[in-house]
Amino acid sequence: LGQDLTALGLNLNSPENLYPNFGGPWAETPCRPQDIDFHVPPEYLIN
Amino acid sequence: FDDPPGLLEKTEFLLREWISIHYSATAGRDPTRAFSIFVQQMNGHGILKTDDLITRFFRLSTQMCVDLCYRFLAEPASTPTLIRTKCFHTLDAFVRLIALLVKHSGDASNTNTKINLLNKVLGIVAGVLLQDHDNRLTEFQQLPYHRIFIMLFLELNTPEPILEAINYQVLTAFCHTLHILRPAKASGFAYAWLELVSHRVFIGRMLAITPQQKGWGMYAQLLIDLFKFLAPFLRNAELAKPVTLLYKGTLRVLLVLLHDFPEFLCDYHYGFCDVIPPNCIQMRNLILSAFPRNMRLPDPFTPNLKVDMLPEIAHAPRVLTNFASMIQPMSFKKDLDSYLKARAPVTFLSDLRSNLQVSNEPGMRYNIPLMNALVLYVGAQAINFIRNKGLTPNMSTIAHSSHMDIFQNLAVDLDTEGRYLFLNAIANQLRYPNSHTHYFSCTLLYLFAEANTEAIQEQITRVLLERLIVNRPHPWGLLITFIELIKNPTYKFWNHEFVHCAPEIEK
Amino acid sequence: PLGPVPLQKEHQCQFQMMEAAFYHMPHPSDSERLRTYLPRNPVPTPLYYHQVPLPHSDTVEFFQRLSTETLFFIFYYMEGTKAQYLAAKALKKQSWRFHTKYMMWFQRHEEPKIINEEYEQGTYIYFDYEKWGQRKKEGFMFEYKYLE
Repeated sequence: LGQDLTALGLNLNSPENLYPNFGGPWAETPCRPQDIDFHVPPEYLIN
Repeated sequence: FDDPPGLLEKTEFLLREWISIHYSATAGRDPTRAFSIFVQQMNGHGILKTDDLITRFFRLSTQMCVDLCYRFLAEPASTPTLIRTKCFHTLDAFVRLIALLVKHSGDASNTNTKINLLNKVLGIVAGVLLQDHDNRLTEFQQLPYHRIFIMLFLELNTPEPILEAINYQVLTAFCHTLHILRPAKASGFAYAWLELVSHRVFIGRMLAITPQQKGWGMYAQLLIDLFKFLAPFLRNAELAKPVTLLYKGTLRVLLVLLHDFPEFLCDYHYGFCDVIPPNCIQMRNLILSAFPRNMRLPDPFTPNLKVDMLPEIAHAPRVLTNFASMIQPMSFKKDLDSYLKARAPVTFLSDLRSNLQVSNEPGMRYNIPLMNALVLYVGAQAINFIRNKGLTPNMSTIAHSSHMDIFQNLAVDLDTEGRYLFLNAIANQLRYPNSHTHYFSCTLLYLFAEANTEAIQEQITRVLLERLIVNRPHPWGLLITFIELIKNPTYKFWNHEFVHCAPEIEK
Repeated sequence: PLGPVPLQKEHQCQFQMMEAAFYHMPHPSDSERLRTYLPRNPVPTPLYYHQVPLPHSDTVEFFQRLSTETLFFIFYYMEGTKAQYLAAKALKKQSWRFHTKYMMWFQRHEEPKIINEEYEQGTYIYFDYEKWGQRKKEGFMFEYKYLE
């Protein structure tokens, strides 16, 4: 009968696009903000 | 071969030098200055003097980075996090060097130098990967290559004017490399490969940001590479765990595409269904369920739904595969066209099956892509033919035509396996409201009504039912066809023996 | 009616290579820059803890509901990520301003005594990320060239 595609960790009813937070083919949950590399102003790169 | 004496040592020295520069405080504050100092050092060692030396430098340094990773991976009692930190410390510096060389090579206007260098480096890394893959076999590790490709892709997709100007060529270079490294060629890299192809930045660039959908064709080709690799494993329903994982990963990617880029799946559905095994029902349903976001689909269960009154039902869907050219050989295509036009040569119908049959091996008897192309081609011609008479396709206008002769001949003349593939080719066109969905829905119902044996009616029912009993999603065209079949008394559906063959089937 | 089809030799080889790779799958962190402070290190927590991110937790509105201390933590410990970017936006909405020379956040404590083209001077609160706390600074000159 195939998989229950609503149980693969994707919010299929989301009004926004899924790809910007897509965690990848094996991820059970979307990316969190701290997982997403972002082009912040260079001054923020304090480390 | 024939690396100039001392090149290996020079390369190792320069790589170490670069890594320490890359992590030094100066680079943190002024990366470009640190880089220009290093380029002078490379020049000093004559590395940038000729194309050949640059190639050798990159191959040797790639090899060194990879060998280093294998050493870290082999260290006993090391944790995955520690291994990765050590590997990535070197790999990320190496990637930054490549990115800076690509960005600053040639002058700003001459983008060819940059792209040529990028293609060269991608080709070298791919070459080292394939050689490593063939040498180490099951000892092969994807880690270093995955990291190099994804970090280089992310570096070259930072929003900077120089890079934006060459972004389409960068995407093309990566798609070309990923095609060379497709899972059928580097199966040990398959999981990393799907990670790269479905990375959020890669999807965004290929399907959303690149203007005029110029990335769609390349992305479709990569998905076809994936389906072709999965096909033999999915064909046999029992899936080993490694295949199940890759299959579930593929479903996740397709769900993202269905949700965010349904028009992409609409445009390329034909090419995808050509390579997805016929028994892979849910994945195929997922692709066929896509419909344009600006379209509102009427509820298929609406009583007395007048499908032929829907505005979109007359529009032909975009099919970006040249399916007509897939009807080979030319002589067969010529006879087909002549039969469609003038119902001659009469032998065309009786020869039809032999043109489609390629072996006597059960389960492998027919040329599926040819069957799919023939059905869609004849159907598309039929729609035009009916339209040119100022009519619209419906249960009477589709009848008594050379097109329907062909379909009825196939329904009667093919064996069970062949007819299953034939009916699948029709059912693959039952999607969102468009002229193909409408015509093929009528055709399927017509074949059911005109069938001269109950076996054909049972098989039509089976083909529809197996697509309906799997978990969602279900294509709109499939639902309205089956509802019509079971509700419209014309088809006397419930009178058939096979409908009552088992209580759960009847239910 | 298609039935199973025996795998050809080449598919069996492909399967062996894929099966070997199955035992060292890529990690999500393989596609992300190295995190200096908080590397992804999934730890199984009791199932009654939140297992997925809270809804809308990647919006500025959500970050604005976080405490200032939390925003500073996110800003300094998750650098180079979307979280840092959202924390910076939320701090600015609470009239904090980032000083690019000291790499610290400042907030006016009262109307500045002097304001001109180049700078403003007065009493500020700033967040000291080395001592990890808010401090008051009197007579501080905030030169606009260091305003991010």
